Amino acid sequence: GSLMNQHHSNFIHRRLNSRERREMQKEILSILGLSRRPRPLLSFKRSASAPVFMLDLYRTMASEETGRESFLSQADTIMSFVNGVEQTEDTFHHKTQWKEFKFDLTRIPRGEMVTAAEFRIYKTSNESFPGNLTLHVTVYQVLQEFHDRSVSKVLGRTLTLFDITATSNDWLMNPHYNLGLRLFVETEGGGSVDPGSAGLVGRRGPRTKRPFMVTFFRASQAPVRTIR
Amino acid sequence: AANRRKGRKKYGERPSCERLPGTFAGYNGREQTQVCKRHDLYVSFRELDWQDWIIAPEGYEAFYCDGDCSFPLGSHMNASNHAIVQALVHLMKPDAVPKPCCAPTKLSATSVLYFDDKYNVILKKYRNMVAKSCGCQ
Repeated sequence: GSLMNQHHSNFIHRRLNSRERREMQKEILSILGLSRRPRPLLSFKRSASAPVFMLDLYRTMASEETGRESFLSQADTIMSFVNGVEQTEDTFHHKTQWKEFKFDLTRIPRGEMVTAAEFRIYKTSNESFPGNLTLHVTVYQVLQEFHDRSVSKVLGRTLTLFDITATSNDWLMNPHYNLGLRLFVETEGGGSVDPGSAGLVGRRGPRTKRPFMVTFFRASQAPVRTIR
Repeated sequence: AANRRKGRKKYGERPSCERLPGTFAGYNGREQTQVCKRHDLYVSFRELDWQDWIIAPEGYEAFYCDGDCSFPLGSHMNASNHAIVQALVHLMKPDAVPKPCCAPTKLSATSVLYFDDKYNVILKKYRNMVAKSCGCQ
């Protein structure tokens, strides 16, 4: 903070009058492609998992040398999506247990294409869960026909990440078929395990460890400024 | 100096890249003669009352280019070859050909991180957005 203040002291700094402030706000919103300022609820904390992860990406991006080609530097827009719906299958009626997640990709910037997407879910330790057990975590994209498409298996300790680039592209091309993801946890013997009891944090878990999806976009063409 | 003032008045009357409408009014005589260079303006998101939805940065370093591109174009003006020719032709035909523009010569990217209404977080990168250096073009 003190470094920032020192840096900013070299700049022209005077308080804007209300007209100047309105014009400045209008101009910046236009650059951001927004018709009005977003109004997120104050209760939504910046310490939540997605904002913290995105702030880390922002800092990495800001410290990157210009001209260095990397995965991150190629992205024009990166969006994190909160989990809209999470359903846990009733274990009483079904043998198989899973968690279902949904992400709304309809608000993506126009004219941008997906270069990568990740589904991030946190795993914590659960004291009541037996140790020394290898678990297989599998993620399926839910299709209308309920036919599984992409499967990833990951052995993770605290943070688990699934590459769902193809899935998010499908959702982008066919928003009607966005029926979410289904996550299964199984033992090596094929036995079904409740994802919650295995330590996978869901929508009702601690804010700092809730699952989310991150999508990287690249502008397919030069952005066009809104005509005013 | 008298001739320069006369010439300046003529340029104020027709569209030119030297002065954009609105930027001319606030200048005093001394500032008008300054050479083309980068100026700094800090836009604070705190002052705009946008802290609830813009996560980072705290403000925006909005550099802009301004100043005179008069003959002879010194090395400090970071002039392009075209600007030198433009300045010479302007000397020959001051009423027909405008002076070179004072414009960014090198631009860099900047990013902004913000919430939308649905609590999604958006990180937008704007390439070629921040003026790193200015020069006569």
